[in-house]
Amino acid sequence: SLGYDGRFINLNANGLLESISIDGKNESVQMDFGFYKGAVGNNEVFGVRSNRSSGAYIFRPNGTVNLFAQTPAVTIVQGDVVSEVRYKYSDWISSILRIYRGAEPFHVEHEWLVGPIPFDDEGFGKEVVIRYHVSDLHNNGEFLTDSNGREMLKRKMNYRPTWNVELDEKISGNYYPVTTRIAIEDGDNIWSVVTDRSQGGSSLQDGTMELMVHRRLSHDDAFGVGEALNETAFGKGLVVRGIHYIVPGSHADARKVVQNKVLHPWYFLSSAKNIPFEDWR
Amino acid sequence: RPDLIAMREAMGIMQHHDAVTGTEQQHVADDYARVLDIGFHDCDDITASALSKLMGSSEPLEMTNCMLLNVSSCPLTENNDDFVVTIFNPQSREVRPLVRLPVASTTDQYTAKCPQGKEHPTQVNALPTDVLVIPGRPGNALGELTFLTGCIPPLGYKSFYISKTSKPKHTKKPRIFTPSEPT
Repeated sequence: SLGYDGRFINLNANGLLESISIDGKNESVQMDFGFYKGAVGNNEVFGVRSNRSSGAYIFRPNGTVNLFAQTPAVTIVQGDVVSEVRYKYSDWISSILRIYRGAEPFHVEHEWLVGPIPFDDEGFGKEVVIRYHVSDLHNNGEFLTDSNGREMLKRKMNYRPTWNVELDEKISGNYYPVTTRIAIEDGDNIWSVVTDRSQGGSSLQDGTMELMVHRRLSHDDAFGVGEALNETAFGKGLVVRGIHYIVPGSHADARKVVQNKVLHPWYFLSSAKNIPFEDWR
Repeated sequence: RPDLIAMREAMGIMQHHDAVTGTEQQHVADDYARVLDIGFHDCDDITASALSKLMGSSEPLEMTNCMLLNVSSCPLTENNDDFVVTIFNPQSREVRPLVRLPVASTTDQYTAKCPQGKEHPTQVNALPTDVLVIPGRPGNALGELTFLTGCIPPLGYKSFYISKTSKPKHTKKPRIFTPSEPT
């Protein structure tokens, strides 16, 4: 267990997240990295779904999620101020679970680093997701996502409020925009994941919240941009680094964490060379 | 007001759906980043004079903000043994952030003092190797200094005097270990 003042992240013998305890209450929480293969079509006939490629305008996975084996290399750093569990899943996916003293409202940081995403042998691209699983929470296919950082909208699997939908794309048809927060609830047991940028998200399995953190695709989706979503930097596939904030507890707490992260404090730095503390003070 | 024009133009340009959703061509995305960067830097003078007004000092303060903290890079904190970090809270209620700043080495210790002379607990961790190898990441930071600020007042600020100490401090050094081989 790592943590401070009654709040802990608990790891199993392999160093993987097993549960989060808050003031004696234990909730089992796991997290997975995975990816979808991006569908590749010939985009021939406009509007014919089966030809569509996954691209800048479209998320269309080819098959279900491929979860990474739960055998990452694990390093644990424990200190007075902050404790971290560092995972390395592959040479293009690693992450850090971070818990620090006095986090108010309480939350656990999950900093992820993804890229350069490799294309596979058949040239398919990948769409990388992180899945958080609160095992004892049963949300029955309902979840909430925010609308531009403001009110939370209720979402329901395979359902649209204004017509009887028949979803051909069972995965992307249930993905919604997440500007700052996705949440699942089971009575007063509410869990949120706050994002540091807009992402796509869903709750495809009971008790899970899934967010797409990075994509690299090999085909244009013929909606106008005329190039595949294949961003590079310094000659390699783009490397992306970000943080998710896992927030147990009420919507009010999660909303405060959203404000604390969206309106993050600003740092201003100045050298204090040859200025002793007393003079500065 | 002239310093604000670049940022206002940037926000004007980026009302376009391409900028909001990322469906622009790569070279356009790069140009959006360039325009925003110019806008941010043009705002430096505005924020420095606003902060100096808040601090009640007559001349504008010499301050920089590091735009590459997201890849743990900041020349000022990496190359100075002593530096001041001022944290401004833009919210209308107090916050208690964890501050993380890149530093050159992983073995040095630092003290973080507020103007009242109270020392705040600090910790220096080695940055993960995957961060060190991010393509194009500038600078030579190998470590990360973290400390807790305590309460930062609403729409207010708090400054900390950070200095490298030669003697190891009383706090226990971070324990690093890897669990038993996965079963």
